Amino acid sequence: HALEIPHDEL
Amino acid sequence: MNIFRLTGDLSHLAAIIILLLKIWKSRSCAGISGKSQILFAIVFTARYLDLLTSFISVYNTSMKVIYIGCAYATVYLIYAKFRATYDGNHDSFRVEFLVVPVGGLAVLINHTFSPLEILWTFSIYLESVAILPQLFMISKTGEAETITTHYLFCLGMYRTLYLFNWVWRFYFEGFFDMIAIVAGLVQTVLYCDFFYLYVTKVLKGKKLSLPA
Repeated sequence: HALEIPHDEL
Repeated sequence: MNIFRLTGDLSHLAAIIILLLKIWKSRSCAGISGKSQILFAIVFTARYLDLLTSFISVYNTSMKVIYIGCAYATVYLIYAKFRATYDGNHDSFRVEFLVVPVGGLAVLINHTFSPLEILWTFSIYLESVAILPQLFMISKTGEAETITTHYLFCLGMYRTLYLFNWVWRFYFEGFFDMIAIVAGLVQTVLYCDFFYLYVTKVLKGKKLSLPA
């Protein structure tokens, strides 16, 4: 699994 | 991007700017909890470390930079420039009772056990309770300036609007972030009592004062 989850919210 | 998300972000921005302007124009941070402002600076720093690792949009990047910049500017005004007006005696909430449990929770309950992701989770949890020193201060002094209540209203509305945004995103995008949703609910609930006072008192032209 990805080590980094993209968080597109502020 | 939907209307709830956008108005939520703008409400957040409005809150931050109202507070900065209030302190700057009155040359005073009386009635403002420096501890809450330090917590918000920590929240933004921990959450927006991804500025260095991923690019989402110009909007996303600029808002993050503005939020971080304003958070540190506010802390600077309270603890340096207008320190003489800072009401430290009434700002007596013990922040370690928030930061330590929230840090532990972030390590235990997160999406992925990686440094950046744990810091993101920590910032989400911490933000949900970061206003408590400010609310504690108001309950201690029994009153708040009207401009301070406008700040709190905008800040509370921001996460409330995000709740609608998450409902929207769940139905239209299948997007679902349990950590953000639960923390957002907690955050919004903490404002409920204040929202009631804001609507029943401040909007009717009265100053917010609590019964002794």
